[in-house]
Amino acid sequence: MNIFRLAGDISHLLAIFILLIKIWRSRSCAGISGKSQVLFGMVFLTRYLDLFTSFISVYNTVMKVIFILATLVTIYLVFFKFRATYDSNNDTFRAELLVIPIAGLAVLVNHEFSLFEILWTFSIYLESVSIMPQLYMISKTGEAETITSHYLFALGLYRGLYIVNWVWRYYTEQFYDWIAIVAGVVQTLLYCDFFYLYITKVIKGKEMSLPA
Amino acid sequence: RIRTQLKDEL
Repeated sequence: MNIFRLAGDISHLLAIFILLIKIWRSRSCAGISGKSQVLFGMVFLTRYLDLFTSFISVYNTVMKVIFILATLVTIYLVFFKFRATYDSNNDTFRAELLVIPIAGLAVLVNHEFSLFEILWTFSIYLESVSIMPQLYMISKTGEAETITSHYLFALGLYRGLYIVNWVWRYYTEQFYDWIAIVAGVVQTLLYCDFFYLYITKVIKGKEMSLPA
Repeated sequence: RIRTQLKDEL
């Protein structure tokens, strides 16, 4: 554990709770892509299967359980409790076009051809693009509430901090993992446009609106 | 196994 990794985890945790608090307080999931949340649910469930097979640390176990539960609660709020506020007309990204090719890629490009390893690889690849339905929704409606943009910023920052952590680990432990690094870079690059708008607009107190 | 070192990460 180094400071970049810890900051990344905190940023990730913060993102998930910002989203939950936004939905709970406003009693609405307007502007939130249910599809992205389902993809994140799949990411956590396929990656954290090792909860049942190996114990790493209390920190590790607690964080994994929080990520899974918080995401399942978010999915429940979007599709059940506050379903009336879910903007499904604008959540039209074809998520299956991500999941199917990524499942194929995970079977072809992995560290070891075993069930857990392939599912772990699938979750790493899937996480890198899981935000696409959300970004697509925002570009379609042309706007995002300020709190939604805080959520996206914290979520984008998390993987960026993990990249710094991997650079650090490469120099201190001679450790690196190409699958995680390539997927992490792709994931962070997807947020670049958003980061630019966030810094130029939201920080200056303006509503976020995207050019058509 | 390459990934054992990565297992602590989330």
